[in-house]
Amino acid sequence: SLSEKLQNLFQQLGRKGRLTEADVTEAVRQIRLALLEADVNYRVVKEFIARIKEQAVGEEVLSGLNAAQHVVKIVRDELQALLGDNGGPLANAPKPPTAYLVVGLQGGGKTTTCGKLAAHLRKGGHRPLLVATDVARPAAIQQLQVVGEAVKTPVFQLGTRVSPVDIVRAALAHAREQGFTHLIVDTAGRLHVDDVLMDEVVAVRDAVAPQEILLVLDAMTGQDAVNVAEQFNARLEISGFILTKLDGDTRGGAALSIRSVTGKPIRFLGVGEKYDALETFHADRLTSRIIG
Amino acid sequence: AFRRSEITEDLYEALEESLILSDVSVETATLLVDRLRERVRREGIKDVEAAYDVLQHLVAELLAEHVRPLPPPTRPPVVVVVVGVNGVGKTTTIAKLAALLKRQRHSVVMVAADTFRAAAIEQLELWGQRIGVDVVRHQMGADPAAVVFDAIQSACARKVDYVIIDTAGRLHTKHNLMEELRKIDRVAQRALGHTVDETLLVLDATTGQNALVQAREFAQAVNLTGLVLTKLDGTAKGGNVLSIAAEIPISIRYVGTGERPEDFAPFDPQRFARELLP
Ligand SMILES: Nc1nc2c(ncn2[C@@H]2O[C@H](COP(=O)(O)OP(=O)(O)OP(=O)(O)O)[C@@H](O)[C@H]2O)c(=O)[nH]1
Ligand SMILES: Nc1nc2c(ncn2[C@@H]2O[C@H](COP(=O)(O)OP(=O)(O)OP(=O)(O)O)[C@@H](O)[C@H]2O)c(=O)[nH]1
Ligand SMILES: [Mg+2]
Ligand SMILES: [Mg+2]
Repeated sequence: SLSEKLQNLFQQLGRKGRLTEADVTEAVRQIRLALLEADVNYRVVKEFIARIKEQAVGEEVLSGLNAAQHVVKIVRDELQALLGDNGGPLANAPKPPTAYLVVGLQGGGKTTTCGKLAAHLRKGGHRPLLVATDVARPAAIQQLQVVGEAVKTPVFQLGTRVSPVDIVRAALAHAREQGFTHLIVDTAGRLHVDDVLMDEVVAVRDAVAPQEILLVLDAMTGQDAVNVAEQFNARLEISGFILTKLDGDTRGGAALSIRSVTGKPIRFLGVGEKYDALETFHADRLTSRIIG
Repeated sequence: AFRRSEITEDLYEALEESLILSDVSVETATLLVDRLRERVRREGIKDVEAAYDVLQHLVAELLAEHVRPLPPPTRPPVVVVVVGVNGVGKTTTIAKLAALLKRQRHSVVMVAADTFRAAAIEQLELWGQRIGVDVVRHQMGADPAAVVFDAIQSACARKVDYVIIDTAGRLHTKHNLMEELRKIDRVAQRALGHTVDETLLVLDATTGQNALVQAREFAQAVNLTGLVLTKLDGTAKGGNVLSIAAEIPISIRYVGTGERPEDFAPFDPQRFARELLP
């Protein structure tokens, strides 16, 4: 672990006094390595360790062990501050129905997450409607229907020959007349560099005016996370992220990268395939995981 | 490309950064740049472009011995079990591979052994209809090993060339799911009378350093023989395969470059190296 590595490093520091630049340089190298191994973006790491260095040099320490503890604390605090809070509970429209748009790359876990959001809303006493706008992926609508059944939530669909924009407009009308409180709009996976599909999702957003635009991202995403986050945010002005598959052992450094380049909060974490496997984001737990 | 006029330490640092940004592990990036440094020194390379080419060469070299096509059906059926974590593109890859083998005039059968995930069987069935390949299936919730046993028995009887088995996505951290995979492998072996011909790990190019962990863990559970890298049509470069190639005796068979059946090609190390360092 980083903590152990730093303890070994500072063992020679038997004296007490202030940490010098030389003392800190090697520590910073270890921290950089730990963050890159955790998939934090290269450039985000660069800025991050510059700040750590600034804070660590001149720190008053009592011993080698104390020095390691000091540096680890600086890293934890800085990481936690950067990750920030979860942006509060999901927003609601001034009058129902509230729409949530769920977007992201192929295979990130959007459809499953829509089911989790429906279950979450039902627990809160709401009446959600799932909307199937993935008309491209084979059996995508059936998948959402099976999901809907599992979370006792109706699924609005118009088959695969109607455009996503038309589907979502009809869903909105249906929700209004049937008294649904929330629309959870599942969309097809798409690449941030596919202009046609990015234009399509912007059009869907404009048609449904969502209160939340949630970018679902696989927690094991590597250096590319910043590109994805930047592009989706630039085109859609997302309201936050949902990081999935955190029940695995990936360190999840992508979390730091996406938060730091967009400033948008991580709202929820997906921690399993079942529909109750959705946690509200808390910076402290993810911090421990990233540091390793 | 790089706009520096001479080979300095700055250039080496920039190249290392470029590799890391492509998801090459720090360890492998350092190794490659050290090898480059050595070649530059030994060969007296002065030109940045030339150094750049050497690095691309070193990357291709690291991967060259890991390129080998799927085994031919000299004793049919060739059984291919497709495995990997959730959402990486296993089902889509199976359809692409089946379509490719069919174009090469082989008889192919796909097996819907993901009996867990919502509409997984329907997804593979729709693919089967689209590309004109039969799909063997049971009902959702059936024992995947039973589906596999059934499918292999029938393929042996019908002398089908290739049997491609779809399995549920599973995180390597889930002990019971990895156990299930071992069971599928054992049962397949029993139905076949010998070990499965190919166990193909599907990896997402957008995955970071966890890719190596996935490869290691899956290689522990079953005899991994091949790898497919998907979603290379995005901006991720898939540098994660370099550390895998360095550590695990596995052939990188194909790459996925989109969602259609034709978005599939044999792995080409030269091309991969060029794309890794644009
Ligand atoms: N272990 C685990 N698996 C997850 C999680 N979220 C989703 N999955 C799985 O990831 C796979 C992909 O999930 P989907 O919901 O189909 O992903 P998607 O983003 O809708 O995929 P596309 O519509 O094709 O873009 C499925 O096997 C899900 O069960 C999670 O938090 N943990
Ligand atoms: N852009 C792109 N998308 C791909 C590629 N391969 C697969 N996909 C998409 O990724 C998503 C997931 O693909 P699946 O084949 O369902 O993945 P899987 O591994 O079988 O998923 P699970 O069975 O849920 O674990 C789908 O939307 C596919 O169309 C690829 O090479 N490029
Ligand atoms: Mg989906
Ligand atoms: Mg699948």
